[in-house]
Amino acid sequence: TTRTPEFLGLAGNEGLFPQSGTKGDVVVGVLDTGVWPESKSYDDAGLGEVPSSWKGACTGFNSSSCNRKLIGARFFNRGYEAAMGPMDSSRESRSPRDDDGHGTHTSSTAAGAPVAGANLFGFASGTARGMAPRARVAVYKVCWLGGCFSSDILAGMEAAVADGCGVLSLSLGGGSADYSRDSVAIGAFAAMERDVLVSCSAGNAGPGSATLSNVAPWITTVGAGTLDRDFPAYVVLGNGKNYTGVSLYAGKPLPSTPIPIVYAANASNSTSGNLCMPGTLLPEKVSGKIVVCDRGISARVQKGFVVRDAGGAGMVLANTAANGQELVADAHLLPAAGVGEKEGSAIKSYVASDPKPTATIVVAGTQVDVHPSPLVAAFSSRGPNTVTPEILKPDVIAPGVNILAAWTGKAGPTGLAADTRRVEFNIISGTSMSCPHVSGLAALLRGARPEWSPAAVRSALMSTAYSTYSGHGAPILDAATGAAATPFDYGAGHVDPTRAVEPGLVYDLGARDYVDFLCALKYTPAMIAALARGKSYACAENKTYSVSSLNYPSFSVVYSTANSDAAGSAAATTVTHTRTVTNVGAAGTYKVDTPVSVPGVTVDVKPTELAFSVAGEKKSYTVSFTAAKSQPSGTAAFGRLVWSDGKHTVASPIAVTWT
Amino acid sequence: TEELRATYIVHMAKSAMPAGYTEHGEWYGASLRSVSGAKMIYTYDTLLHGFSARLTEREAGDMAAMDGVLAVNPETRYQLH
Repeated sequence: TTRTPEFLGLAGNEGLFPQSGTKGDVVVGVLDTGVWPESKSYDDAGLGEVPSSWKGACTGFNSSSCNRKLIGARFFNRGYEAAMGPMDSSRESRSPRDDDGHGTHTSSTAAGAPVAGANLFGFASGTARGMAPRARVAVYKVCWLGGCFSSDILAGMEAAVADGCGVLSLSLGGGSADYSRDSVAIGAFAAMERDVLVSCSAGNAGPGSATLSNVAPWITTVGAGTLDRDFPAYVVLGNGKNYTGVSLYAGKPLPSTPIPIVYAANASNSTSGNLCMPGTLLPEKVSGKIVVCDRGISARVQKGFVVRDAGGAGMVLANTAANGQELVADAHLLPAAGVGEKEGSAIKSYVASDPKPTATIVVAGTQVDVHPSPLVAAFSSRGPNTVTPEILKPDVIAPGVNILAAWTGKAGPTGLAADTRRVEFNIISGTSMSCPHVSGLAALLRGARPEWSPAAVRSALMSTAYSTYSGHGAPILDAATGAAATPFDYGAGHVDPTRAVEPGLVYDLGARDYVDFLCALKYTPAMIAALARGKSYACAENKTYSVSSLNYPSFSVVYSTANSDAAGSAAATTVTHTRTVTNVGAAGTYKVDTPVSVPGVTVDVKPTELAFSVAGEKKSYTVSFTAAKSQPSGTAAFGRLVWSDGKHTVASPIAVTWT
Repeated sequence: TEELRATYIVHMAKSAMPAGYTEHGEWYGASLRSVSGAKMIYTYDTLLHGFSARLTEREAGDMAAMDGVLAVNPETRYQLH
């Protein structure tokens, strides 16, 4: 990717991830739509021999497709064909070849080789490199035009772990089912037992609450944030006003003198004409004009085609309340600009009020050092965690908006069949893009800290994440509202990899801890055995298990308003969580930073000081949460517990909810 | 008419394999054949123990009731994010 290595502080800091001789040997397994092996992002110059432990292969590709960068490529389509019938080989490659682009984008984001002069039609130009540019990549094609079927996903995960991947990256989700019925959660549990870190996208169902996917505590769940880069475009109206939007249009510009502009709802016979759905625009009403369309229902890029095919000269695509002011860029085929909800309303009211409304669109190219950044992406799925409310998710956010990375040679940048353009790099958005950022960072950390468990790697990324802007300390904002975001939006915060490599303390977890968590959820022996392959796992009859005992790097406390008396004032309810931290740095004494404050809740940490004399030493502490009185159901309050030894800060978000 | 078939993922308790079998795959196959004429789509033996196959709802119910079967989960279609 371009820009995100700088944004994450990685560029020029390669030395921070000491070459412990294993970094290059961490293999990131990407379960997605496959790979375009001819992309320069899989160039293997400077990489050593493939690790001798590697058992992967390149099936369905000629052997030259794989090299010391792309060291494995497999495809799994039996479940897909069993469900959908034989695939159409004229449209889909019966091989790991990426017919879509998504898998090439995600795998190169995680561990692509540096490629100078990368850009999309001149936008976002720079040297594109993966988060772990020296890690190896193995792709497991489990997603097809018709979707990603869990029997194929499980087969792909099995192969990836058996081949020797150290990190699995899955930018896919299927809603949050119970862990014992969620194939990704099942595969991820067993992968964790085999010391493999599994990183998954949190979902794009935001900004509504309780919309997360992939919330199993043994999975690293990644939300999306924006970058300090934009692609501004100006919608200049006939009344002289102009509004800033976003555009990746690189073709023949519109004339600088404004041309007629029409709102799609007034150029259609359809009741949903405002959405510019296929077949709904009247050519006689849009020909040669700029058309204002509203986002929703159909893909943004498809709206551009609908306007172009109806003879429109350009498009202004307006956000709805759900997307707020978030500007997601698309490589439209006609002059187009996406605008925020406010700007869209202003433009529509001008179009409605002026007897002869006119406008033009001026594309301004790539702009960097945009602030404030990051914002939580409006589309990024949000907590609370509906499967287990006592586990705070997402874990972190990472760059996921307008990300440039490698693309397939089989589809155009919009992905639509009508788009015959071919590009080497494309700019797309989603938690699909933020997940491989974290997968690549996890590979960097695994290479630098090979002794760390997957849980310790995740803990390091969480406890060093930031939730405020550097300098002025204001909280990270939510693009959907423009207001401060919360841990339900960003989890522990935005990843900060240069600090993650020296986190000071980690919250470690192993398979037995997660089984105890399942025991607390009252899983039956059969459900536990289906998830956890080890036969030795069982719940002890005489033991009391608690979900909040899971040694997670964050806190989520759930009060039931049902416990409060008629007057709504529950007797002060105290909930106590215990945590154990492992020192992974030098000797030091950690103290609780500023007193923890959560509105309406008294937080008491004991002890307030933890002294470590050697690396590997473990210490425990308790946090007691006391709510003086009950709050209305649905209330949430947030805080942050920070331990510090003067050199490291070990931060944990706190979410308290009343249900 | 052929009852509707769907793909199910069958989780088996590896340690419950009857003595008569030397290979888990044999046991899985025999278990499948005892309730259905369907072909096996995949067998799994690294991250989980079991297999996937196209079963009718009734066959899935019969499978779930068999000894050594831990769970019979209907296949899920996941979407790219």
